[in-house]
Amino acid sequence: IQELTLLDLKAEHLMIASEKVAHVQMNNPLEHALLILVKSGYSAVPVLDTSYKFKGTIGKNVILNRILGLERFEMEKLSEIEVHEVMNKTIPCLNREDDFFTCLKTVIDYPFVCVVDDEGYFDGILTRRAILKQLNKYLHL
Amino acid sequence: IQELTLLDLKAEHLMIASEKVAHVQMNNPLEHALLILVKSGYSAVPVLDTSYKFKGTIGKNVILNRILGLERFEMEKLSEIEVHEVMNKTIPCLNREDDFFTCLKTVIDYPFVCVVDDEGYFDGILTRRAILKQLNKYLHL
Ligand SMILES: Nc1ncnc2c1ncn2[C@@H]1O[C@@H]2COP(=O)(O)O[C@H]3[C@@H](O)[C@H](n4cnc5c(N)ncnc54)O[C@@H]3COP(=O)(O)O[C@H]2[C@H]1O
Ligand SMILES: Nc1ncnc2c1ncn2[C@@H]1O[C@@H]2COP(=O)(O)O[C@H]3[C@@H](O)[C@H](n4cnc5c(N)ncnc54)O[C@@H]3COP(=O)(O)O[C@H]2[C@H]1O
Repeated sequence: IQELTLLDLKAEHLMIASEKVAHVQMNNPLEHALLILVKSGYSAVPVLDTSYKFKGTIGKNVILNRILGLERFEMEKLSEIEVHEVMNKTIPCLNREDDFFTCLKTVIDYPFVCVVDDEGYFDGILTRRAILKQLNKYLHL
Repeated sequence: IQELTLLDLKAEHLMIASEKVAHVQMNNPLEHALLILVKSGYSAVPVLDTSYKFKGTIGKNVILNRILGLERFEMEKLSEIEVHEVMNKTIPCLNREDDFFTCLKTVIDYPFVCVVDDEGYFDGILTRRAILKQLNKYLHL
């Protein structure tokens, strides 16, 4: 990555590859998803189907909002609701060939975006931190 | 802000002023803090004392980690533990006069940093989004 300039960098150079990304499955109960989120420490993670296609993202806030009743957090609902019922499907995606500026523009409004291939299979995630590290390096050259 | 170049920008131009920042107090029970975090939708927020001095930050993950028992989330502990017992005190701070590059460097590892004055009073927060928006603008001029 050192030899490439900002203009040559693509999503594939900056992304965290799929095998290193914590994720959950569409039909997991929210109880499992919340446990994965708390144990991994992440606010949100990608949602995949059984064939490893990207389906959306899920975060702690949408889970907690869903079980927040009038008096308390209704924890028993966590085992009754599945990830696909509350996940966020409107997150933008990138392709591994997308250039740096496309990547920068997409993370302005999202802490991370998913990188998928032409058939929709999950390749990895591109995070704000990866973009900021590159920009900090570029501005100090 | 339009007329200033990147080099002229300081934390005070980019920060969200304190009156627009959701926060909690040191001696609030975790139940109140979790409710503020879920209602506001933020992963983490600043913690202030009663005189509005900055004390640390608190997020959903540290609260949920604290109440995660062997079998379930022990929700009853939320009313027994106070914010100051679990908050993160090691977050870096900025001063409103800090330049853009100092701001950029600090948000590489933190989604937001707090801006405090010389006596430690809370001025506002500087977010990754604010930095990314400026960089995107600068790179397209
Ligand atoms: N275990 C850890 N060790 C060190 N630093 C940590 C960390 N967990 C979080 N952080 C820091 O906190 C930032 C926000 O994390 P968050 O979980 O809200 O938001 C994360 C999370 O939702 C997701 N993410 C990052 N890495 C992931 C992974 N390996 N698997 C799944 N999701 C990931 O992308 C978002 C943006 O990540 P980004 O790296 O830009 O920014 C991260 C990183 O700077
Ligand atoms: N209500 C909302 N409307 C539109 N977009 C929203 C939103 N809530 C969150 N986002 C988007 O999600 C990003 C991550 O939010 P998060 O809550 O994890 O992490 C946030 C949160 O912990 C804190 N934060 C931001 N604004 C705040 C505020 N007004 N009061 C308290 N904390 C705030 O700073 C972190 C970074 O914020 P940043 O703006 O860079 O990045 C935000 C923003 O791009």
